[in-house]
Amino acid sequence: GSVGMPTGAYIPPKTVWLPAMKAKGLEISGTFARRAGVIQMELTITNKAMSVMSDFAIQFNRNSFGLAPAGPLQILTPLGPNQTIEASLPLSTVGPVMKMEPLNNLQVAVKNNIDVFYFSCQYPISMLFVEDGKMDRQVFLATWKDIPNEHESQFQIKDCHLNSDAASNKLQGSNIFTIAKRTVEGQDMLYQSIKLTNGIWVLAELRVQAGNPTYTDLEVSLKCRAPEVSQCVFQSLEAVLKN
Amino acid sequence: ELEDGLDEAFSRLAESRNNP
Repeated sequence: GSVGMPTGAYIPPKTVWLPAMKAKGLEISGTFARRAGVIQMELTITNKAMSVMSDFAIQFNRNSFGLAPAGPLQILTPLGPNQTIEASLPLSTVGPVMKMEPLNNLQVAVKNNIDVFYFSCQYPISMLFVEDGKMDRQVFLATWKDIPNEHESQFQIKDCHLNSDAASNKLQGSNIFTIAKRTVEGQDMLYQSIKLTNGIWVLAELRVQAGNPTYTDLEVSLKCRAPEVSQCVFQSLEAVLKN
Repeated sequence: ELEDGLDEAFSRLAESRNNP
């Protein structure tokens, strides 16, 4: 996207989650997306076996944010040998919760007429950033002050050629909202908020060399009452800024 | 008036973060 325009939420490229050789010819690659507030698992399913596949179904193990299929996996026609089909599975966040390691890990079971197969994948936590995540400015200041220093995590993003406005626009496309911007001694400091689907708020401070997109390092500080999410949030923030 | 206060508070926050 061009500088100054919102660019939409970041969607990672599809990767192979279940190789055919581990699943009697069934190959699944996929990614996760948030489109207009709806979380989706987007799948490419290929039949690399010599017989027809049918009767597909999917189930998730309990996971950190209660992700669960919001409906059945819709593959309405049998899949012939060498045939590929794209499927979109809308997800809800009201399923059973169990803390996973890493936090964004998802264990999946897929069944067809041949057998049941299992795989793990990791979702970008940014798909859980909700559209109403812009915190009130007064609440932000109070919350920032209130969260103890031990719950602050610091990170660095290297080789990021964005000025603060471009960074702010890009992040807003993924529901990371800028609340205030200040320039201090040649550095732009962006104060930002994120709200996860389970109601956890993350506060961010981004430092960018003012007016200098060739400067390549960004400093990120994250404050959260549930600091175990900070690492995952940072990974998503970095992916959004670099893509 | 409240807006001015908040603007100022963010400036103070940024300053304090830069010179702890």
